[in-house]
Amino acid sequence: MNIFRLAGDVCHLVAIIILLLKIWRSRSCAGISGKSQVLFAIVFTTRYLDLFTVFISPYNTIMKVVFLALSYATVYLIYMRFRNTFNSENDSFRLEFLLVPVIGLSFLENYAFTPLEILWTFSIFLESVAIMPQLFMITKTGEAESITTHYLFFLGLYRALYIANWVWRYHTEGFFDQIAVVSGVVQTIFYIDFFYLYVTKVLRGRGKMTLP
Amino acid sequence: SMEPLRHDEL
Repeated sequence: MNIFRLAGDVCHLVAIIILLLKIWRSRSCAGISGKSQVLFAIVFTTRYLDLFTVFISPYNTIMKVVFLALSYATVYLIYMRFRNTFNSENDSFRLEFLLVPVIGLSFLENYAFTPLEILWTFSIFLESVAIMPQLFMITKTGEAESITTHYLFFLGLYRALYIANWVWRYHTEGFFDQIAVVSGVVQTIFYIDFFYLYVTKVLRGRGKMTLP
Repeated sequence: SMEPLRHDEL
């Protein structure tokens, strides 16, 4: 464990909690892409299947349980509890455009052709594109509430910190996970234009982020 | 690509 990965995990947890609290307190999921949240729940489910078979550390196990619980709670709030506030016509990204290439690639590029390893690879590739429906919704509606942008900021920052973690681990322990690194870089690149908008618009106290 | 023995990251 290193400070970059720990900071990344904290940012990830903060992002998930920000979104969950926003939906719970505003009792609404307007402006939130339910599809992205479903994809994140799938990411955690397919990545943490070794929850009961591989023990890394108490921290690792606890965080996996927390991420699974919070992501399913978020999906529950969107599609069950506050479903009447869910505007599905704005959440119109075609998930098959993401799932088909990601499934295909995880069968082609993986460390081992075993169910667990293919599912882990699938979760890594899926995570890199899971935010697409949310970013697509924002470009479609032309705006995002500031809370949603803070959520996206921490979510983007988490994987950027993981890149620093991979650089650190490469130089200190020779660790290099090519699938995770390539996918993590692609994932972070998707956030770059959002980061620019976030810094220039939201942090200047404009409240809402309105796209040009 | 080096094959990580096990996935110790979240």
